[in-house]
Amino acid sequence: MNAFRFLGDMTHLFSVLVLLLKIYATKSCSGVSRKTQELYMVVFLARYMDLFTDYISLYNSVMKVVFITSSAAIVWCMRRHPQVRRTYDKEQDTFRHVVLVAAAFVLALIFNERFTFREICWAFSIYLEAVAILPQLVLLQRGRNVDNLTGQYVFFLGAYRAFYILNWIYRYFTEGHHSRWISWLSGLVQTGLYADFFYYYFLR
Amino acid sequence: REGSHSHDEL
Repeated sequence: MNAFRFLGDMTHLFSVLVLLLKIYATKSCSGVSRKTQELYMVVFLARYMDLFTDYISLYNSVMKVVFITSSAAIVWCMRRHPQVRRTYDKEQDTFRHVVLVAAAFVLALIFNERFTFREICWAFSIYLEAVAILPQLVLLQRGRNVDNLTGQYVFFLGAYRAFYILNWIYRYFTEGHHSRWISWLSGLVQTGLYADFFYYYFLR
Repeated sequence: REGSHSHDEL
C-alpha cells in the first residue's frame, strides 16, 4: 500500500459519501444519473467477487463491503425511496448504458489476463468503470445548473483515478514491471473522460 | 502475491 493508492481509495470513498450525504440530507437526487450509479454497482459486484474467497487484508475487505453496500444503497434510494425517487429526472438520464455493459463485456472476453471467469469479471469491471461516468457527464452537460454536491462528487471520482495512475507509476518503479496494462489503459481513459468535466467545472 | 494473479487493489 502506497500513499497514492491510499489517497485514491480515500478520495473514492469520500466521493461516495458526498453523494450519499447529498441524497440523504436533501432527500433529492436531482442531477444525479441513476444509470451511472447502477453501472458502479455492477462494477463493484463484478470486481469484488473474490471478497469471500481471497483474503488480502482487513482494509481491503472492509473497503469492498463499504463500496458494494454504499453503491447498492444509492441505487436503492433512487429506485425505492418514496421521497428521493420522485426527484429523479428520468427523461434527462437517457444514456443507453446497456451499450456500455455489452462493450465492456466483449472487451473483457478479448483482452484479459487469463481466460478464467474471475479474470474476465475483473477485466469487465475495469473497462466498465472507465466509462461508467458517461451517463452522469451527459446529464451534467444537459442540466442547466450543476449543483455543488453533484459537481464535487464527480470531481472526487476523477481525482481518485488520477491518484491511482500515480500509484501505478510508483509501483512500476518500485515493484518491478508487472503487466498492469489493463488497469493503466482503462485508468487513463477514465481520467481522460473527466478532463473536459474538470475544464468546465473549474471555468464555471 | 503477483504470482497468484490476485488483484490486491480496490
